[in-house]
Amino acid sequence: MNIFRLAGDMTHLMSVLVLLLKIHTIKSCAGISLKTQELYALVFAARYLDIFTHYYSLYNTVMKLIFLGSSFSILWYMKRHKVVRRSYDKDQDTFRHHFLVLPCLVLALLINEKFTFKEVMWTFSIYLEAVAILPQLVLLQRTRNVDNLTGQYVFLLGAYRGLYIINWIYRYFAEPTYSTHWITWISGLLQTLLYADFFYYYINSVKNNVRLQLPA
Amino acid sequence: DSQPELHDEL
Repeated sequence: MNIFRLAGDMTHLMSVLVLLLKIHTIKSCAGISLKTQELYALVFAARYLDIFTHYYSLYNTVMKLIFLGSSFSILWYMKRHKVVRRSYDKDQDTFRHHFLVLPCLVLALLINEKFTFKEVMWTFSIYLEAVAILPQLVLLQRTRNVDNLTGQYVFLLGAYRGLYIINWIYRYFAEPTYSTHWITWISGLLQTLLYADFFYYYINSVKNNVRLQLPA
Repeated sequence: DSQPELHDEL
């Protein structure tokens, strides 16, 4: 494992912790898209089917459990917690996320590295993760005024994707046995590009020390 | 699973 991969995983972990912290301490999920959170829970569930059948490392297993556990806890908070669920911007979070799931599944059935159940589900999770942030970005655009924790959450997620790309470039040159993974690379690149616009406004707001405000 | 290193990322 290289430093970029580790830094990517840590920013990913921090993004989830920031979100849980916001929900747990402020008892609010304002500005957070439930649609995106549902997609992430589905992404992790589909990707980590090998958690009990294939052992890579303790690090891998623990991180998978954390991502699964945290994503389903966030869903629980937003749907079931009697205080938190009242702060959910239901009327603004209208992205029809179900329409992302089917095309990703069809694409995974058509374009994959190996036509087995686990491999197709894994590929599906890669495609779905690439677009899962869309409902969240649409919600941010609608709310326009973004609170600090929500802004940090999306920033950390984007940073995680950026670091993973550097990790792939590093692995490609540093590991002789590392082969080309077009599916992961293209999906990962697309996913990172989706954050570009947000990054621009986020960095400007940090630089000028003002609240993040997205254009209408 | 002939390529155990295939999905070693999260």
